[in-house]
Order: sequence, then C-alpha cells, then structure tokens
Amino acid sequence: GEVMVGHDEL
Amino acid sequence: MNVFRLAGDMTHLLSIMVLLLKIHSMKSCAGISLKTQELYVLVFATRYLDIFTTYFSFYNTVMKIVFLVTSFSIVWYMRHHKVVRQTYDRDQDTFRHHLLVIPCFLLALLINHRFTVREVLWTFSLYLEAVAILPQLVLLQRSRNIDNLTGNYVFFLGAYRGLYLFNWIYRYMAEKSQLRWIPWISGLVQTALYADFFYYYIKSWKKREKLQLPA
Repeated sequence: GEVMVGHDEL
Repeated sequence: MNVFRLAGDMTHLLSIMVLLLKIHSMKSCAGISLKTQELYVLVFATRYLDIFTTYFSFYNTVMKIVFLVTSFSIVWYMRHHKVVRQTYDRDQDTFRHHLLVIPCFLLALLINHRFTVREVLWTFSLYLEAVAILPQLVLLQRSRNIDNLTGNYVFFLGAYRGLYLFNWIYRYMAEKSQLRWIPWISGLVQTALYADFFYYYIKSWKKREKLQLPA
C-alpha cells in the first residue's frame, strides 16, 4: 500500500 | 529517527513493562482501569492495521507487534486470570468508555487527512488515544492508595506523548515535514490531560511522599 505521512510513527 | 521519538517509544514501552511487572509480580491490577486498557486495544488494533500491508522497518514492525500483544494480554489478565481479576476495582472503574468511542469515530469521519478506510481508522486511533486515559485518571482520583507501580505506569504513559510533541517539532524544523495538525493537536490534548497528574506526581516525588490525587 501507499505510505501515508506520519504512519511510520507508533 | 530522532532522539525524542526514540525516547518517546522507549517511555511507552517502559510504561507497559511497569504495568506487566505489577500484574505478574504482584498478581494485582488494583488501581488499573480496564476501561482504559480496552480503549488501548481498540487504539492499537485500528492504528496498526497496516502491519500486514506496509513495511517501514524491522523496529516499526516489532514495536507494533509488542504493543498489540501486550495490550491484548493485559485485558486478558484483568478479565480472565483467576487471581488478577479479583483485584480489579470494578465498582470504582465506572467511566462509560463506550461514550468516547462514537464521538471519536464521528470526528475521524469528518476531520481526516484523506477519506479512505485506513486513514479514517488511523485518525480515529489518534483521537481515541488522546482521551483513552480518562477512565484511568478518574479511577486514580477515587483510589485512596496509589501504589508506586501504578503511579509510575501512568507517569511514563503520559511522558511518552509529551516526548512525541518534541519529536514533531524536531521533524517539522529539521526534516521540513508537512504540517500535521491531526496528530499534533491530538497529542497536545493527550499530554494536557495529564497536566494535573504530573503536578501531583512530581510534588509527591520531591517530598518523598506517597502519591495521592485530590478528589
């Protein structure tokens, strides 16, 4: 899927 | 990953470890709100759906699994473990937590970054996390006797989002990241809800007294 902004955070 | 983000994640992890330590070593969940723990299960389950679809890093995947597994197991212990569940303050933990879920979901439908299932659920998880501590704070206020592990658990849990605020400031300034009002404002609200608790926690720590919140 497409990586959304900030989704690398927990 | 910057130092604030890492410190935030480690504080979050530490809070969960403290709670598990209390449950495992004392076989007690006295002073812990099951309502808040159930809300966290919902927060993590809706936020970490992307665990199957998007790979960020080994760190990211492991942390997501840890948060999911630990939140589910805490609720399981409080509901089903034959010793632990008897220590649950059922009569004091009366916050109607379902009433937080619906407004957060409606808000996520209205105010989101993009109207997709994943993004709406992600946004919902941020809104719900911001207020998920409320049943726990109400229970603490009703508790005449807050043990150290419970006090430390809530302190680390509050400190984690506070450290994330610094992470967002850093990312915005150093990495020229976009404006991200939804997590920023949610995180600010979440941290602000702890203000009162932080005040009494630090005061009792300085005076070496037992933590007690005014009713």
